[in-house]
Amino acid sequence: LAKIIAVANQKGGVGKTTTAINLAASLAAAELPVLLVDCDAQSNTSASLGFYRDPSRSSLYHALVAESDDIPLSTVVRPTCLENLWLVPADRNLAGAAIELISRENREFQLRDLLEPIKSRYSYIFLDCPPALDLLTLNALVAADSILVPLQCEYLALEGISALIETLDRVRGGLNPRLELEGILLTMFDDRTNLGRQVAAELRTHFPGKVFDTTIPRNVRLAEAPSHGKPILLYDVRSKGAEAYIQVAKELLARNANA
Amino acid sequence: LAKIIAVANQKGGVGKTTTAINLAASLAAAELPVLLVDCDAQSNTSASLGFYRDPSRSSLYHALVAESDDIPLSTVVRPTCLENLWLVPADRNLAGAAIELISRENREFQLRDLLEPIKSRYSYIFLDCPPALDLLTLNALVAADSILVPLQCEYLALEGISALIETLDRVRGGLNPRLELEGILLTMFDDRTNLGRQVAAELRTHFPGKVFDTTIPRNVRLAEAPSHGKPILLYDVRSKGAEAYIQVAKELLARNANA
Ligand SMILES: Nc1ncnc2c1ncn2[C@@H]1O[C@H](COP(=O)(O)OP(=O)(O)OP(=O)(O)O)[C@@H](O)[C@H]1O
Ligand SMILES: Nc1ncnc2c1ncn2[C@@H]1O[C@H](COP(=O)(O)OP(=O)(O)OP(=O)(O)O)[C@@H](O)[C@H]1O
Ligand SMILES: [Mg+2]
Ligand SMILES: [Mg+2]
Repeated sequence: LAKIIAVANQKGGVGKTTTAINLAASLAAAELPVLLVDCDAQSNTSASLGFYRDPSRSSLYHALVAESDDIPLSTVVRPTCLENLWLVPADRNLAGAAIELISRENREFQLRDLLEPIKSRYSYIFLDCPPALDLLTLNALVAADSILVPLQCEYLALEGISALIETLDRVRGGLNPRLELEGILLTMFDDRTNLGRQVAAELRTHFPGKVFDTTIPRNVRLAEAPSHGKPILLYDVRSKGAEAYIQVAKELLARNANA
Repeated sequence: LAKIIAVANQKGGVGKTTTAINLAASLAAAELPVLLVDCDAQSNTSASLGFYRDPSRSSLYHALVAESDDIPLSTVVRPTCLENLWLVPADRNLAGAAIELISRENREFQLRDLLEPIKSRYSYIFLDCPPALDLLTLNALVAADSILVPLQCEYLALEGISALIETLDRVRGGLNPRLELEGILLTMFDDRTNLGRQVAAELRTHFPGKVFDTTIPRNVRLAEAPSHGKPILLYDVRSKGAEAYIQVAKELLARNANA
């Protein structure tokens, strides 16, 4: 049965999309069937896998706002450039989804209900969230078994952690009691700066056992890959970025093997 | 009379907060009275100026959701560590403001109406926006004379520009006909990488005359300053980051002097 992991952090630009794509791709390369769901109106995950803006293509938006089960998610799922990796694309209309769903009964459960009929086909499902604690992120946290938090080792990123953990506790206390913290992944990590080392040390103290051993270094190849519509392991498998995400995938499998 | 500038880009982590604070501080250091308005529930601008979470302190949220003019913005404005620089702080409740304002008449004009009675006291007013094209950002675009767009020279950041320009045109075509593009500011710029140079060249072609000559280099002192509650020119005035933002302030004054 699939493990559903929300990749979320309301702080912008911390590597949510980069992590969702490259972790999913590393697991798919290990022959596991993986689904990526782009829950962000910016549609960065979709664009990074070569799914450019196409108003005729159905997306998560259409499935979310459809009445009853008119548009099952299975009709929106697309194959990608990597075998075993599948995508539910996003589009800009998602920006309005929060307002359209506001008055709906069970508005926080829409994504969970859409994933229910198809989740058994995958080993892992990753939900790439927008930089906000809005209704779309809430839908992802309610659908998920756990939350993976990419975090830059910078002061402003650390500031936001307490708001995220409060949201996690609120969701766990009500809408989704089984939601766990999968872990905190340090991204764009530069261990040469004091700031980087200090923040990393503080995090490992505050969240013992929850910070991934693997850290993701700053590596320009990771920023280049999206313009070629490929995950890093197809764009440059020998890069530091590709190695780091393969390592994270191994660590994730080890953490879940004992589960 | 004040010029109101919205610092906005729905792409996360591009340097909106860093630009709003350090551009405002550089102008205040030049003896101009400047107001900073933190429109983001993350409250990064507030925290970066030493205004930590304080549930007893009134914020933009209280003024926005108050009925009629119960809480004028002048009662929320706070002095900062820098003479001539004033702040309207944010708090986490702003995340709910969009939903609370949804059913209100003229919901997009709330911030404009709050600023009206106080704007003549300042030469410049900067609005730090959240990483979303939501009702708070829309309020800022309606209140503003122009929009300043911080942009990282990376592919994913470039992807989002078209959505932002479409929003700008929509706002200009309806709610705020006088809204101009103040300019695009290249942040965390590294001219050693191909990606950086390529993206910069493309932008200057697409937006002739609209990309600031000054670029902001990646400089760790800019990421350290917020943890000391100070703008860069009080934290380390000799740093590359401080020099760059002083240069942008000069360029902004020159661009507006001819106006
Ligand atoms: N380890 C890394 N090294 C270098 N660049 C990186 C790395 N991780 C991400 N990037 C780049 O940094 C930028 C921000 O990353 P990304 O878009 O994945 O963050 P995000 O959290 O999804 O942003 P948003 O909040 O807008 O959704 C992107 O341009 C991306 O290509
Ligand atoms: N020129 C720079 N050099 C180094 N670090 C920088 C620079 N500009 C910003 N930063 C750091 O990068 C991170 C992102 O910047 P910032 O928070 O200002 O972006 P933002 O667009 O306001 O993010 P959000 O979308 O979350 O509001 C912060 O940790 C900040 O300290
Ligand atoms: Mg993203
Ligand atoms: Mg910000």
